[in-house]
Amino acid sequence: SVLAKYEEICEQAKYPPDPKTSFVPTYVVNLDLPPSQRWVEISKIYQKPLAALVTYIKEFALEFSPKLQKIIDLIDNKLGKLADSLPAPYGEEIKGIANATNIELGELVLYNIFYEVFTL
Amino acid sequence: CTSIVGEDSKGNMYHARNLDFGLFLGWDVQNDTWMVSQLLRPLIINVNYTKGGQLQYKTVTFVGFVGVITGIKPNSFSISINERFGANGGYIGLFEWFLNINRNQAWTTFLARDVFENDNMDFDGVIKTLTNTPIIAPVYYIVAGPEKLQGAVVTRDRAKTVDVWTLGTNDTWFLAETNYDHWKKPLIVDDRITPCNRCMNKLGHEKMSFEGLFNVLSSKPVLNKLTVYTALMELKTGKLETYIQYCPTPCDPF
Repeated sequence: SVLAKYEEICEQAKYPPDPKTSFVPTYVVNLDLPPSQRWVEISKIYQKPLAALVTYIKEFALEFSPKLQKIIDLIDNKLGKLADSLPAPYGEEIKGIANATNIELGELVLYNIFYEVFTL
Repeated sequence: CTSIVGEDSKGNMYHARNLDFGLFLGWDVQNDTWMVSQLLRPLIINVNYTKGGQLQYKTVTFVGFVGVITGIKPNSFSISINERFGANGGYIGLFEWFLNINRNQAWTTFLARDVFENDNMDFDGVIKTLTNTPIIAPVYYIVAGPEKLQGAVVTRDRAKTVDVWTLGTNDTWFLAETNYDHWKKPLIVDDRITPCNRCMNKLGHEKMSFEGLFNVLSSKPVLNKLTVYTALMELKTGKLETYIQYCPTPCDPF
């Protein structure tokens, strides 16, 4: 059904979309705070959906091949150290998010360099 | 992804984008969408970065992601990033970084945030930085400024800039970029640029606005199952509007 034909038209009445389904909240990140503190409040609010995303990607990888557990262990145990090599203030900001959410630092590093990884 | 920069008939500059992400990472049968796209939607937020209580710049991001994929500095510049695939892809830069062979190259989304963090940047400075800095992965940087004709698409390889396509070339009033070099034909199964250009031309210079841009970016297949949000930016005012997007079936998977 996804691939069913549809008429290619230039939409003319889509704006503004229904706020019930399209609303995006706005938050303030205070750059005067130390990098490790900047995202704490926001990260705590979104701990559950962020953890759900990370968990899903791990489960997807394992469903794809149980052998990928080795890669996941490598990410959890080794990739976190990469945060120290990332340019300031980004490494410290990511560490702050990991602390606030209890998500493995290595997994959050991977999430933050996903653009580069995805070009693989 | 699809990014558009352009001006209305009075020379007001706009920048808009669809962010598409989650290809091949599982299909959500219940919601008829890509699983990762569906999990990313609740994580979309607008961020106002402040210093000394003053707004510095605004971005659209996913909670937990600290780089910049979409952002605007009011009356200064805006940037969006579209993925570019190439033989010399990000894996070489990644390995060079991991093995500490070469760390004199920037992470693509951190470089974008770096220019927002720099107080002295303007449109020309942004183009210069994004053009000259070695980066870890190939990318398209789409940039706009508040003045007439300040719009460009920077096509980047890791080490060098392949092309800078500027607004006004051949009398263009907008530039649209998806995930292919603008001088090449896209894959026949992933041609979003032709309908995008057609809808922009149908919209016309005079009707360039948030409403017009949103309608174009909501037209299938520019809007597709990977589209998680549409962001609309007005350069002079720094106005940013972001909307979560869904593509109702029938709809192209990418």
